Amino acid sequence: PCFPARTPPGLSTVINVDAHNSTWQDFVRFLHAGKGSHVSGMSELKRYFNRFGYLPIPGTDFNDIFDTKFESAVVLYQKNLGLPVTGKLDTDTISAIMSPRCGMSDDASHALHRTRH
Amino acid sequence: FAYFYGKPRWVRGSRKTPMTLTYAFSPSNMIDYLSSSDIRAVFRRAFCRWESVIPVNFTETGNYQSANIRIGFYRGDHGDGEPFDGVLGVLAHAFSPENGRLHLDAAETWTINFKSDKSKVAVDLESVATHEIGHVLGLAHTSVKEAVMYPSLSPRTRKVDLKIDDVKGVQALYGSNPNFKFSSLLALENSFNQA
Repeated sequence: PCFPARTPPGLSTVINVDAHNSTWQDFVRFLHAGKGSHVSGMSELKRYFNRFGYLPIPGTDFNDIFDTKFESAVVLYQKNLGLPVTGKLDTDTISAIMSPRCGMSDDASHALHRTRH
Repeated sequence: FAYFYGKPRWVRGSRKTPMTLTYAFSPSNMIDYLSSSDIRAVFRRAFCRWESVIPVNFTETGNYQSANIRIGFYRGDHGDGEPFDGVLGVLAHAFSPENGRLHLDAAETWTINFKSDKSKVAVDLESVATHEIGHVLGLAHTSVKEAVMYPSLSPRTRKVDLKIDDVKGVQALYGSNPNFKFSSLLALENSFNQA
């Protein structure tokens, strides 16, 4: 008699689906980056910092260089979020950056402040 | 605690009587996997927490257009210039006084009970509602990690109780609810810290 093919237990495949946040999960690659470093894609992190009130919009596009302005932004972010102030993208800072959060800017003057019409 | 630029707050009626602010849910922008009554109960509790510390009453109304605070769940670009970004990332946002808009990202896995919702990315609706109501009242983000007004919230985390930082901030805007006692909040926080 023909029986349906059966997969021996040892050969079964387990697929782990990482259901975590895809929006900012990629920022983990900037871990331990410090002033002067050039990491491809860091402009995205600068856009994040701009969105939440830590970096002004530059005259041209954001670049991938960890410059002095970005270091100041990291320090301000660490102070505002009650993190150890190192000026570096250390574990605590990257972890905080990747955490889900409220969409309001941390710079109160840039918040969604509109009159009702 | 911190305020928005210009320290905007709601100003309604006379200063002698408690202010009443109405709130309503969008008739067309809601989620369907949580019941309407559950969502309403969650927001009722969230409003009650703020109501217990300031002389402001929050009343639900069926008239969405005329409500002071208008609550809805939206996906992606929803027309206010602040598009949502899908699962996690930005969870919600709200506008400062006296605008009244409170928007939640419909793409999140909103939950009211972690015991029954096993999703790794489940977000506690009541915690986010309590935080966003703080913005609606005029509070900006704080650097106090334990406070409700701290900007981030991990999945499967519940943070609904107002801390001293939240209470001091909102009371500086609206005054204190005559029935509120700081000593009870201090005792509660101390017992929590000791535990």
